[in-house]
Amino acid sequence: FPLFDDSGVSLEELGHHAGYYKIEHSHAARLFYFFFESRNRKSDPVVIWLTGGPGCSSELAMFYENGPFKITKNLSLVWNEYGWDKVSNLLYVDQPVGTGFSYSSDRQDIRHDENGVSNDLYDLLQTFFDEHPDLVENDFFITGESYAGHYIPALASRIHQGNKAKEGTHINLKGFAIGNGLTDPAIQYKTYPDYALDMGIITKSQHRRINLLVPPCELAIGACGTDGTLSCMTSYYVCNAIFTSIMLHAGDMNHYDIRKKCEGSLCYDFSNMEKFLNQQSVREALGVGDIEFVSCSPTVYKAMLVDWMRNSEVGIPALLEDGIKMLVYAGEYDLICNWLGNSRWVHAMQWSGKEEFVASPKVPFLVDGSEAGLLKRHGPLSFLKVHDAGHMVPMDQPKAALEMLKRWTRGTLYEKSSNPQILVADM
Amino acid sequence: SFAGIFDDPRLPPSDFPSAQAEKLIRELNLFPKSDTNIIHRNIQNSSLLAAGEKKIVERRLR
Repeated sequence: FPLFDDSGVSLEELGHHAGYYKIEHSHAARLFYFFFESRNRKSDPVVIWLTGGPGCSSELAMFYENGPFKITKNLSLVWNEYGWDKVSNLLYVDQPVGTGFSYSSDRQDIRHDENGVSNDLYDLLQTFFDEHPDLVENDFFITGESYAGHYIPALASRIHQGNKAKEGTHINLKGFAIGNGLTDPAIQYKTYPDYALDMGIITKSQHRRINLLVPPCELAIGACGTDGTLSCMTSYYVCNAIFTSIMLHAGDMNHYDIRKKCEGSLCYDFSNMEKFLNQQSVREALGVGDIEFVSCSPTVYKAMLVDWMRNSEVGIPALLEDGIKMLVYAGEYDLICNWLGNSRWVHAMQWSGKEEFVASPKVPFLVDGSEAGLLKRHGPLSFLKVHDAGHMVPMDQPKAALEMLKRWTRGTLYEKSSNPQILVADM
Repeated sequence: SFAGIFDDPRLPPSDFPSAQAEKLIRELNLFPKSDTNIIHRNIQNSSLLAAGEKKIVERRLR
């Protein structure tokens, strides 16, 4: 790795790894991963990050959001001051199979649902902890964003089920965090018109008209449920008409960050990632040989369509009841997985602490004395609306995102201030 | 009451998923050479995979 190092950290001290895991329940598939030991303490929690798409590689987040390095214009790496490896042992996996450097020689290994995705990740984690037995006692957290709002609850449930059944190595799962995710499409799709109206993207009359699409969308999603097939594809078409209708009025607005415009068809420029990872010297450093880097895979995207409209919220209450923590956070300017839709499904979720959560106050989330967001919490459930951020919170608010991870994994996200009248979320 | 919405010619056609996937990727200025990593050939020069049939192979990065 061509690392431009001005931090004084010795390269010899870095515990940076790349690896391939041969998926046990596959024809011929291997998952590629990066693993970065914590820059501070080996006893820090182990955090896995899952990128969405579906079908986008984990390197997208690694280089542009919360990884140890950022890519410069001249394709060298500089330290990310707010990399999540400052407070955790950080694992990025290219998944589902076919994404990034993960590959198979058999097309049947392409995954179509959360069952396939979560089993592959569970098997990888089992083997990963066998390879790193010194980390198996550490707290373990699942994080990610966007379509990972589907993957994350599925993986959390899979690990919890494995732990309860005393299957393999016990994984010390303490919590999972979903950032600007798609988890409960029935609620999130019908919220699009309301968010768009609130943010001035559409007018009241346009809102009224687009809302006519909500009942058929609800009907279609209802038929899809948690395990439908054709009905889920139908609801994908029906419900996406809501989003598309809004975008027809939004013009060249960036749907990941409504404060920005997409220049031509370009909303972000992540092309340096592809250029960097296709360099011979980097490929040699990674040991990937002539395996191509697929930044985002259209085939994987399409394979997951049947999964898209399924409700991934259903397994969460059981996890909360068993004390597994959940943090749902959302940048306030993202349209595509907007905070309002996320807030609504979190508030509507049926669990034993629902009433208390709904009644709990919103408190400021303070970073360096400034309000970085608004936080609600009851028991194991927290919801954070992040200010001045779009779809990719760690990219837009890196310091706040790192603080959020640090406090949440250490159980100090929400603490009473010395003034009992004021509840603040601060250290 | 849905007339004029579903038949709006500006709404995407039946190849919507493919178009959406392409759009997602282009919006990020990404140009993957392959649709997916399905490989029907021997993998060459991979020091990670040269390690054989182990379930997991890992190397340290510098």
